[in-house]
Amino acid sequence: MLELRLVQGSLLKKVLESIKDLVNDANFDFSSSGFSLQSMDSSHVALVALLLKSEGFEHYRCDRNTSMGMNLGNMSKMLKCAGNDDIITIKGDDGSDTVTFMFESPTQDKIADFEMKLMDIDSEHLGIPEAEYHAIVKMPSAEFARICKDLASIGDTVVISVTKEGVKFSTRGDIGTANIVLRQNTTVDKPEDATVIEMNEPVSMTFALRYMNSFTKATPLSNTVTISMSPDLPVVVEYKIAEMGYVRFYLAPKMEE
Amino acid sequence: SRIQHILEGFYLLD
Repeated sequence: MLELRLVQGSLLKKVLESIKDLVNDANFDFSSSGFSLQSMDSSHVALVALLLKSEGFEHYRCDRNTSMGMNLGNMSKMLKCAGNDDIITIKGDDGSDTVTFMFESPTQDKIADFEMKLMDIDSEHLGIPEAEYHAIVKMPSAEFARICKDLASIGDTVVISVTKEGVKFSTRGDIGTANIVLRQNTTVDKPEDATVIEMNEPVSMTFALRYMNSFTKATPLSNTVTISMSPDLPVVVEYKIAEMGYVRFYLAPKMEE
Repeated sequence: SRIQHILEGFYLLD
């Protein structure tokens, strides 16, 4: 028996929108402490890790650990039928090959049930090692999205360089080059507007902008984004989901031949 | 340039 009631149902809608273009099918792993998802994109260059802890749910019941394979495109179609203010409940029964999404309007005058077929998914489970990162940049998520979008109109890849001067995003393409530098800025009215650079050692890495732009679909989930980099390790782009968990995207760097 | 396979950065679990 599985029953999860999320008053802020829009959160689940936003989570799905942030990952559905990267991952087609994925196993959702439910346990008593919350649910998680880990999946690589089809080209095996990026990895998505999602965690939503049980504390964030108004009601959370999971009698035994269970894994449900879902097509994220289909799940997104169903969740789009929920209103932004709706309460969303996920229900499942042991051994069933379906999952039910229930949408309740805030005034309880409309209640909808959507039953979705589950699927068997073979997925390799990867251990994500704890790493000491050379540099961790925390910045407004909207600013990061703007930079990725702007640079993608010039080039295909972004070089992210962190020095004690700041963080530099650079690209080059047929029409020219672009460099955007952000300096550490903690003297802001709201903490979420700050750019904070923690640097142990300077680092410079190259990534495909196509993936970075895909990650920024998670922008509505969080006012800030954290970018953690170490040479030869996948970059971690993390959007924290207030009080509940996170969506993390890992992307392999582009290497010189 | 080539994209480094992301698996190199992770441990494959059974």
